[in-house]
Amino acid sequence: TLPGKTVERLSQYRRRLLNLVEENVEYIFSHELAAILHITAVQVRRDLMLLGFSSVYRKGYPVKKLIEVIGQRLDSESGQNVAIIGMGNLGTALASYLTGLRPKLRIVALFDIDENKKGLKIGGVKCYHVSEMGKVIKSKKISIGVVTVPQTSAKKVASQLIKSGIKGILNFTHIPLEVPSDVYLEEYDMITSLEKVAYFVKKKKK
Amino acid sequence: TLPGKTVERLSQYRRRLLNLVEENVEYIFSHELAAILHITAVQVRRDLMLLGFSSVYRKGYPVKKLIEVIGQRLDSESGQNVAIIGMGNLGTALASYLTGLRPKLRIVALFDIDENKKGLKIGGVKCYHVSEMGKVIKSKKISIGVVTVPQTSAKKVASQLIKSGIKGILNFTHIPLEVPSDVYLEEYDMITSLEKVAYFVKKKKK
Ligand SMILES: NC(=O)c1ccc[n+]([C@@H]2O[C@H](COP(=O)([O-])OP(=O)(O)OC[C@H]3O[C@@H](n4cnc5c(N)ncnc54)[C@H](O)[C@@H]3O)[C@@H](O)[C@H]2O)c1
Ligand SMILES: NC(=O)c1ccc[n+]([C@@H]2O[C@H](COP(=O)([O-])OP(=O)(O)OC[C@H]3O[C@@H](n4cnc5c(N)ncnc54)[C@H](O)[C@@H]3O)[C@@H](O)[C@H]2O)c1
Repeated sequence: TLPGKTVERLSQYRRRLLNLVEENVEYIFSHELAAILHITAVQVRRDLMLLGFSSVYRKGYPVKKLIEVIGQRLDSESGQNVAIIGMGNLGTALASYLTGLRPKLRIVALFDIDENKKGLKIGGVKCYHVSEMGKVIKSKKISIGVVTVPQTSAKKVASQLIKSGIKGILNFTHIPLEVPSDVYLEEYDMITSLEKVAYFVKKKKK
Repeated sequence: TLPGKTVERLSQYRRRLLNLVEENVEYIFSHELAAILHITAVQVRRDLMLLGFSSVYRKGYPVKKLIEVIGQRLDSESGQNVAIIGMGNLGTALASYLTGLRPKLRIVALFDIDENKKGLKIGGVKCYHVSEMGKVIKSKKISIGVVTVPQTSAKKVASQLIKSGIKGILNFTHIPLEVPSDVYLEEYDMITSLEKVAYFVKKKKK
C-alpha cells in the first residue's frame, strides 16, 4: 500500500498529464512536472521509479504511458461507485464537476433531505431523498460517500452511511467524524489551500 | 520560510485545535493530533518543536497556546484581503463558508460577469461586476484572488487579476495558469481527495 502523500502526488501528476494530452504533448521531463506541483524533480523521479519508470528518457517520460501506469496503481480495476450527500451549493458544484471526470470513479447517486430536490438530475445522475439512502447504497453497490451537508447534519449522515455499508467517506463539513476502523475517512478544507496562498504572499512581500 | 507541506499541516492542526476549543478541551497529545491527520506522532512533535514547543507536556500540549503560536507563524499581522471571482455553485459555497472563518483572512469582494449577480450579498460581502475588478482590487487592497469561474474564462480572469496587482491566486479550475514569478499560484482539485479515498477503500477490501 502506498503512503497517502504518494497517492496525492500520483493523482496530481495524472491531472497534469491529462491536460498535456489535450495539448498534444507526448513527453515530459521530471523538472517540468515538479515545477507545476511546487516540488523537487528528485521527488518526481523517485515516484516514477516506484511506478517502474527507472531509466532516464532522453526526450522525457512518455505522457500516455505514465497515465496508464498511474491508473493501474491507483484505480480499482472494476471501478467504484460514489454518492454525494447534500445537494446544496457545494454538492451541486461537485456533482457537475465529478460526473464523467474519471472512468473508474462513477458518481451514481445524489441525496438530499429536501423533498423538492427529489428527482433532480445533475450530469445525468439522479437525486434521491435521504430516507432512501440505505436501499440505494446497497442496490447500486456504492462504496464511497461524499458529505456536503450542513455542519448540524454531519454526524447523523455519517452514521447512516456507515450503517448502509459504505467503506470510504470524504467529509467536507468541518465536524470531526468518528468512523469504525474498516471505514477510511478523509477530510478536506479549502481554508488550508487559502492559508497556504496567504502565507507565501506574506513571505514574498517581505 | 516554511515548506508548503509544513504550512498545510500547521493549517490542519489549527483547524482541529479550533474544534477542540469548541468542545472545551484544554490539552492534546501529539499522537491524538497525528491520528486525526493520518500522520505520525513524530511528525507532529517535530512540527511543534519548530514552533518552539520543545519540552514534553505531561498533560499534553496546551490547545489555546498552540493556536496562538500557529497564528503568529502563518498569519500576516495586519491580515490580508481576499476576493472570490465567479459566483456560481462553487464560488457561492466558498463565499458563505470562508466569510468570517479566519480573522486574518478577510473576504472583502465577490465578482461575477452576470449582470444579475451585481449587488448580491453573501455573508455580508458584496458582489461586483467583473468589469470593476481592477478598481475594487486597488481600492480594497486585495492581495489574493480565488478563481471559481468556468474553464473557458480561467486564463482571462487570471490575467485580469495579475494586471490589477494581485499577489496570490487559488485556482479551482483545472486549466493550468501561467503567472509571473512574483505571484504565488496554488491549485486544488477535489478529485485528489476522492482518489485518495478510493485508493484506500480498494486496499481495505483486499
Ligand atoms: N471544507 C470546505 O472547504 C468547505 C467549503 C465550502 C463549504 N463547506 C461545507 O460544506 C457543507 C455544504 O455547504 P453548502 O454551501 O453547499 O451548504 P448548503 O446549505 O447550500 O447545502 C446543504 C444541502 O444539504 C442538504 N441537507 C441538509 N441536511 C441533510 C441531511 N440530513 N441529509 C441530506 N441532505 C441534507 C440541504 O437540503 C442542502 O441542499 C457545509 O457544511 C459547509 O460548511 C466546506
Ligand atoms: N477543483 C475542483 O475540485 C472543482 C470542483 C468543482 C468545480 N470546479 C470548477 O470550478 C469552476 C466553477 O464551478 P461551478 O459549478 O461553480 O460553475 P458555475 O457555472 O455554477 O459558476 C461559474 C460562475 O462564473 C461566472 N463567470 C463566468 N465567466 C466569468 C468571468 N469571465 N468573470 C467572472 N465570472 C465569470 C458565471 O457567471 C457563474 O456565476 C468550474 O471551472 C469547475 O470546473 C472545480
